[in-house]
Amino acid sequence: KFKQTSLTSFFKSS
Amino acid sequence: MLEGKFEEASLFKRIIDSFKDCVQLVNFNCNEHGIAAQAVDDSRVLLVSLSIGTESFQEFRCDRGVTLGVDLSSLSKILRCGNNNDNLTLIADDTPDSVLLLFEDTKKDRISEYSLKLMDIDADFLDIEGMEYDTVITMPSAEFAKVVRDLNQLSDSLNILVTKDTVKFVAEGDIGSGSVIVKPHTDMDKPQESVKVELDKPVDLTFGSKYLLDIIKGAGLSDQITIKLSAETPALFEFSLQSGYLQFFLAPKFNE
Repeated sequence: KFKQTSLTSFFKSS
Repeated sequence: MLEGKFEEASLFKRIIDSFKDCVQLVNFNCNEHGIAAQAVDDSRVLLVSLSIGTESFQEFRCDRGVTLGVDLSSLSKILRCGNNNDNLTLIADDTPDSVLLLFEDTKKDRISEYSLKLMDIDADFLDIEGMEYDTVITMPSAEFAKVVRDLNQLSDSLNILVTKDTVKFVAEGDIGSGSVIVKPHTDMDKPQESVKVELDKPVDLTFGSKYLLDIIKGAGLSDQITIKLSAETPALFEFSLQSGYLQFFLAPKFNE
């Protein structure tokens, strides 16, 4: 089963 | 003070239509280089990054940085009031409560003026600079849009596999499976029909179809789409403007 990842786990937030 | 005049309102309408369905509240940052915006959808899976350079405007001036916090659904209501080939000027002062949209029908001497109330939008800004990619695909945006729409009927996930000679799109679902293979080629007569693949490493990534359906709404902006992919990182889908771009960053799905 595929799980959707989130952008916030790749990009730093500021 | 911001004063940006589009020769045709249709350009700004098409830009806004390309991403108004995936994000609602957007800060437009205006400075001497043009207008830029970044927004993330509610699920934090899809990020939109827009840059409209000054060359996309017939006239542009913005002496001091201005931020316009806009509800896109309200903005599109106003944009629908203008005709496609009207001139459209956006006007705002240095600390604006509202932005003025001025539509001018150059043939009939009709001028319509709308004021859109602005909002204070407290949005996270994600640092998306400096990504490196294993492969860069350039292909006709209409062709990519068709692949996404077709394969979306089979599955809520779309798998993209890139090797030196092919780009393969695969969907596997309950009713069956489908795949489309696109091969690099150069069309001398119609360069916009060409498919180009630059590859450092083969890539195998899976994305949610519903987000790709949002992304292909940008296909009206540019004949070609550039897709940048790397293993286990968000993909970049880019539509070029005459001056500037509309980019979508999409987080992948992982097999558990």
